[in-house]
Amino acid sequence: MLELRLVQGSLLKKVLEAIKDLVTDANFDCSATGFSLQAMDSSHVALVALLLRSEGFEHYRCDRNISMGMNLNNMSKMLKCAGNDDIITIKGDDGSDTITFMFESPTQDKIADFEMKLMDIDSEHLGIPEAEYHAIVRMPSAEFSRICKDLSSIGDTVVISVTKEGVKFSTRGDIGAANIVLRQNTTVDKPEEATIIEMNEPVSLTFALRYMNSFTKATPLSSMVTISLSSELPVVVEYKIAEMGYVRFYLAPKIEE
Amino acid sequence: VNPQRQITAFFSKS
Repeated sequence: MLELRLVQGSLLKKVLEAIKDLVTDANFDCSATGFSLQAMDSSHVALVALLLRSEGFEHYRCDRNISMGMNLNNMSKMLKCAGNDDIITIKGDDGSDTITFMFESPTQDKIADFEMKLMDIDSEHLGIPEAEYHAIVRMPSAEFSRICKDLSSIGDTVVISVTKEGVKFSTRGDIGAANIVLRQNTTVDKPEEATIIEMNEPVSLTFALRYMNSFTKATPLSSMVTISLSSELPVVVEYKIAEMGYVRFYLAPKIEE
Repeated sequence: VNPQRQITAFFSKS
């Protein structure tokens, strides 16, 4: 028996919009810790890890660890039927091949349930080791989204370099080249407008912009994004989900020519 | 064109 009641149902809607273009089918895992997912894109270049901690739910009942295979496009279709202010409850019975999403309007005058078929998904769970990163950049998520979008109109790849000067995003394409440098900036009115660069060692890595742009679909989840870089490791692009957890995207670097 | 690596080259099956 599974019953997860999320008062801020819009968070789940946003999570699905953030990941559904990257991953088609995925197993959602439910345990005492929370509601989580780990999945790779079809070409195994990127990985998404989601955690919604049990404490973030108003009511969280998960009698035993369970893994539920879902088609994310179908799940998104159903969650789009929930209002932005709706409370969403995820319900499942042991051994059932379906899951129910219940949507309650804030005034309790409309209650809907949508039943979705589950599927068997063969997925490999990867162990993600704790790592020391050479550089960690924390910046406004909208700014990161803007940079990825702007650069992708010039080139296909982005070189992200962190030095003591700041963080540089560069691209090159048929029509020319572009470089965007951000310096650390903590003298802002609001903390969510700050850019904070933590550098242990200079680092420079090349990534496919197509994936970076896909990650920025998570922008509505968080005003800030954290980009962790280490040579010889996938970059981590993390969007924290207020009070609840995170969506982390891992992207394997391209090999430098 | 820079060749693309895969995630599985960095993280192993748990």
